[in-house]
Amino acid sequence: LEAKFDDSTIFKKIIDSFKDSVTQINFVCSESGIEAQAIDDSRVLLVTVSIPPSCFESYRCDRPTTIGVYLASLAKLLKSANTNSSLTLYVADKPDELLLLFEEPKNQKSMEYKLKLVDITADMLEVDSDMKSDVTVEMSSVEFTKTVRDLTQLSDSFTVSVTKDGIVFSVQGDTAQGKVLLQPREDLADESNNLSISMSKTIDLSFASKYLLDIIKAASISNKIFLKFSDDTPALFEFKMEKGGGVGFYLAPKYDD
Amino acid sequence: KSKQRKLTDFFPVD
Repeated sequence: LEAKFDDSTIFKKIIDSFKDSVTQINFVCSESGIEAQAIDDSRVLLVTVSIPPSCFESYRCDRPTTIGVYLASLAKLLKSANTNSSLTLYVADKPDELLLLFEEPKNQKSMEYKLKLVDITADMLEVDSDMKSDVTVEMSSVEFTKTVRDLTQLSDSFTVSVTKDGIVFSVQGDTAQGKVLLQPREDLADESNNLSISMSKTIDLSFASKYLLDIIKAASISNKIFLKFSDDTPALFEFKMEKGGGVGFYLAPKYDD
Repeated sequence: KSKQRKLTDFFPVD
């Protein structure tokens, strides 16, 4: 594998977006790009990552390779990333380490790190990425982040309901309750503020607040978030990158006992 | 009282 990002912060943002959700991950590299999925220890949150060749300045993968890494270690190395440096990932044919080369030609500087790869045996879940959903919402990731931060302070359960009137996020705590209603809007001046809902039926789902606080860490990937809900199934929260690919989170709902 | 469901209740493990 030899894969070069023209801006090293792209890879840093991707890794930082889920390094607190899961501890380790297998990146599966092929000529169609880098794909990964990892499930958290509690088996409630699944992260999917897709970095297609279009995200790279140059991308070459001669034979399919799996790269297992501890995310905390990789994240440490990526602290060196900045918008002036490129980053090339190299893995040899017999992979036991990942080489990261940061280059800043303007400053006549280069940095090289090596990360030992780990053999990860993890269960993979068969997730249908074309999964049909009853409700799809596209909204500002900034708005979503603020709503999650504000409401999750009040309760460890977070409810999402969607009707033809809009999307309602609500929490019911012991001493306080809160509700945020967002209705579809079209902001011609700033398209990232748009909110659109397409639905075939209403939904009403509850999730554990702590996972939503993990998910919003990925908001730096995109100024938009796509939400997909169906009754009584995991929800998908997806951040798509400008150049293709992105990071998605499948989150299992809570149910009333 | 609400209970947390698991992803493995919904998706088959490979």
